[in-house]
Amino acid sequence: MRLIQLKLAGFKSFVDPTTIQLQGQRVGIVGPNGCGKSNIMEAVKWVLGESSAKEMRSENMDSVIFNGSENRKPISRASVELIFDNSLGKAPTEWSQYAEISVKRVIEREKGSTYYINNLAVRRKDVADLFLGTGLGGRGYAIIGQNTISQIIEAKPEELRNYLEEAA
Amino acid sequence: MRLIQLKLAGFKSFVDPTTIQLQGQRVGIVGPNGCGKSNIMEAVKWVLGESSAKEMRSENMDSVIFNGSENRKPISRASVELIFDNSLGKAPTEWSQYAEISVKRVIEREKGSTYYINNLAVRRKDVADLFLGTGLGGRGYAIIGQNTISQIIEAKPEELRNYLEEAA
Amino acid sequence: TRDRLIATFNEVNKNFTEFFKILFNGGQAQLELLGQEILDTGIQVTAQPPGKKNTTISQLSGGEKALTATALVFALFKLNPAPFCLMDEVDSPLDDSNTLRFTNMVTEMSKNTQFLYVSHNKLAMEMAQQLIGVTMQESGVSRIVEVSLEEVEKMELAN
Amino acid sequence: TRDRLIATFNEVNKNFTEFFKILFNGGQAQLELLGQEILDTGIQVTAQPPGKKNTTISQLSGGEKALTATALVFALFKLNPAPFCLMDEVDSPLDDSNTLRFTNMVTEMSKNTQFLYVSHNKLAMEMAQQLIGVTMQESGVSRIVEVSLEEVEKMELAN
Ligand SMILES: Nc1ncnc2c1ncn2[C@@H]1O[C@H](COP(=O)(O)OP(=O)(O)OP(=O)(O)O)[C@@H](O)[C@H]1O
Ligand SMILES: Nc1ncnc2c1ncn2[C@@H]1O[C@H](COP(=O)(O)OP(=O)(O)OP(=O)(O)O)[C@@H](O)[C@H]1O
Ligand SMILES: [Mg+2]
Ligand SMILES: [Mg+2]
Repeated sequence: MRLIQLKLAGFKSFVDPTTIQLQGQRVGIVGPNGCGKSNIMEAVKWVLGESSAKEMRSENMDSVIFNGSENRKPISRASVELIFDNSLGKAPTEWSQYAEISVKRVIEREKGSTYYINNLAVRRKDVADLFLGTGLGGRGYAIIGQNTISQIIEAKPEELRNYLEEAA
Repeated sequence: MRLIQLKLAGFKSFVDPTTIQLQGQRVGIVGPNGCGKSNIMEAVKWVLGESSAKEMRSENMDSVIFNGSENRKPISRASVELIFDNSLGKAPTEWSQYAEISVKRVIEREKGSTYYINNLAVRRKDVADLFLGTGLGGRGYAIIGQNTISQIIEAKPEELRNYLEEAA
Repeated sequence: TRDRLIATFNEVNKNFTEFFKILFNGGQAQLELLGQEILDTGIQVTAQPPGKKNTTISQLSGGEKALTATALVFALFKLNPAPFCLMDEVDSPLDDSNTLRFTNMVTEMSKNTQFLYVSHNKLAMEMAQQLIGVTMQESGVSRIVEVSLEEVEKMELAN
Repeated sequence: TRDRLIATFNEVNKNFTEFFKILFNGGQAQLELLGQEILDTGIQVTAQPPGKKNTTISQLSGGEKALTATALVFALFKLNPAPFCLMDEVDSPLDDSNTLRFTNMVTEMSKNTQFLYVSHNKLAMEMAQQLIGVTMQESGVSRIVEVSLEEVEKMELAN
């Protein structure tokens, strides 16, 4: 399942709908301090089911919705969508026949989040199941946030065991 | 009180007695990963009275003593000494008449630390008093460790108040 | 499933030791079980860069910790490649020669895993097959633009 | 002593706002008292880079947090200069233009405070009046040597 597109709308500093086409196995994200690079990383973590606002550098989940700037008012809805190429049919059984798989999460102020796979409303668990054993779920090892790399080796012994079980 | 010399002997990777002459108001410490730069920073923090082994990236204080390498055996004693120029006589009253002030800490395996000012054995508190209100003591703001800069603004409100009181 | 976990442990351990040696150009590292029963015991990392005899992971330097963690993450990938991996400035504590070994290993691992990474580092930008520039022309509003390596260097100084 | 603490608070606050504006080339920041009684209330930092309307410090980027923290530390120094200040890689999250403003401010502050800093950054090395190179020719054993800027670049790649 190769990631081919990432769409953000209203997520943190990405107030305007933005589509990022991923063309290649090594994609570098660059730019000056504060321009939104880590926000993109967090958007991916978020759409995969992150439930802790603290992991999004926020005090509550609504804080990921664009909260205004000098020239723009705050808005009340944010969404992030990942689009995968599934032409090799390797996605888990119920989705294996789709050529593309879209995973989407929408949040509305004070109303919480909704998850969608190929535009079908699903539970957060269904999104997590799509990535089971890949290191991408929950506290997986495949997403390394800014300043967190050494936590992986200094983690508690039980956490290290969890990584092993995830990969098994 | 300008820092003019820093001496390490047996402290972490500085097994051989090493004297660093500081000549200037801006001194850069450079070198490849793992060569000992942060160890120098920690040596200063340590000689000023740091009592938490965790702040020294260690599990107990004896771990700051050189614990061996491929060609060297572990040793049982470590010391760090700071030498200040006090020609302006600005040091606190009991030391103000000295032209130079030396602050030293020695640790012996399983025997704990001893502090010295101008080679007189003193209590840790006496060293702390020398730097009261300068931001250099305890959890002061004048020593910023690797990866800790943002802790200063994300600190608890009481901790921020402590900085203010320290500077007052 | 206990056998499977033991097999996984041994495989990841072998990869970890191998990748550590590559990234550090020597030295030794391994995973250790803290107890007898693999189904509920903890796992600990031990690592010694070339010529060093440190007893704990905590004493390693910033760069050494980042490199050791990389060896572990890639050891897990080799066994079970994640579809993609996100890295936010993981190369920032590395010096030039370690960055080079790091980027070489990412290039090798990228045969089976897609890497999406944030970096301020020129070597990391050079290994990219695609560079996405993020800008805030309008204050507080992020936009993206495809960029070349030359354009990046202009952009970072333009602020 | 309560009057002294209020005066200190106002002075540091004024410096903090001023230094923030210099380091960010605009924007606004200040310290806020969380309660009425200065003798036992907490203090909170609010900061908004130019054009941004963020409500909390936590949402700021890695580089923005480092720069804001620098403004606060220097605000305390301006009131009561520490004899020396140690900084271990505080400039590593900064991009080029922020690093330049950072090093300019360190140069200004160094009139009253001695700075001893670890850095992998070329701009930080260029502002130094003295460069101390740390090496491990013999594995596990640190030694120091006075170096020039040219020698540093050779040394980092020599590993
Ligand atoms: N909900 C939100 N609405 C609007 N802006 C937001 C929101 N949350 C965060 N931001 C803004 O996003 C910016 C941070 O972006 P980000 O962390 O992605 O920067 P970065 O490109 O990673 O920078 P650095 O190189 O310093 O790490 C902050 O300035 C913050 O004000
Ligand atoms: N008690 C000790 N005895 C011997 N060596 C030690 C001791 N404590 C730490 N070390 C060694 O010191 C090294 C770390 O040094 P330090 O943290 O100063 O590196 P650094 O120059 O700051 O590197 P980086 O640029 O990666 O941050 C480690 O490799 C560790 O093995
Ligand atoms: Mg960032
Ligand atoms: Mg270091």
